[in-house]
Amino acid sequence: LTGEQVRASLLRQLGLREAPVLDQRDVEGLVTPAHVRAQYVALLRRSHGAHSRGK
Amino acid sequence: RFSQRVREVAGRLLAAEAALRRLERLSPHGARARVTVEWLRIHEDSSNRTYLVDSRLVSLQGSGWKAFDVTEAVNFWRQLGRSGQPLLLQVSVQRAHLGPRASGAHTLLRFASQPGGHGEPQLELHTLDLGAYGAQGDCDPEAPAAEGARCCRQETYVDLRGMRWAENWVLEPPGFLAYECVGACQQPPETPTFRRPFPGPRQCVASETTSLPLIVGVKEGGRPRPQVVSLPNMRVEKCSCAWDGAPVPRRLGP
Repeated sequence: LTGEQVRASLLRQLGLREAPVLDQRDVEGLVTPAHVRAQYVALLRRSHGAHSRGK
Repeated sequence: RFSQRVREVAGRLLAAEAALRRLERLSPHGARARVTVEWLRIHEDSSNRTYLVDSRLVSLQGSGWKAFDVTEAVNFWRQLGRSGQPLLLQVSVQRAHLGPRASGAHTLLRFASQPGGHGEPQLELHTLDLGAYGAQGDCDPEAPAAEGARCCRQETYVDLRGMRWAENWVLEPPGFLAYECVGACQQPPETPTFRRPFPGPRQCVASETTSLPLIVGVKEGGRPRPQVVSLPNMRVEKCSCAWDGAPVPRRLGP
């Protein structure tokens, strides 16, 4: 798995052609809301429990 | 044919030449029949249910071996082993296009006879002991994989912080353990009586994967907002030795 594959999957999932360019200033004061963090943690837990099957 | 541990299976059906000559007269050129294999499971309360195993169109003018993959059915049946129930595979034949002779399609397609048999479909089980032919789990982190080493799952860290495109875009995680499948798989011996239904060698591949959740910054109305995204099949959970396209045995019910 390469960083380029992660990037391509991320773009596909978000329906974007290019990665957005965000300034450092934009994200410096950015606080992740509790409900977004809870959703992230729930997905992390689920991904450790449920495997999808390849070939 | 069984070995002690049923692990991999190849099913074969053969259309007899005698039937093919008859079909050429009866059927228009290009006529096909659908051959369906189902697993018939009889429950403890005597009720039964069929599960589709494989189904495909077979040319009535063609000839040769047709391989039906019954691995899943055999694996599920093995898991029910204590019940002592035999493996019941139901083979049905229907004309691809319904017409006046559709119900008689089973008479147009015949299966090869085994010695002493009566033209029943044949089931051949080719088994491998995965203790010798499978993957070995996780690689030894202390010993780098040498050439020809056995298939295993190797740790690989993907560092998102070090990637320019991810800068200020991917907020969480800073990186993750992705794993990769490395090493070689032992190839089963080929016998004159058994032609593998799967082309090519067995390869060390990812057989189970998990998704990778991320928090990314998306711009909305000119201002960034954190959003959760889940990327499928990003982390390898298990490596297995498999032929291309062949299912890997697993513990799951239908």
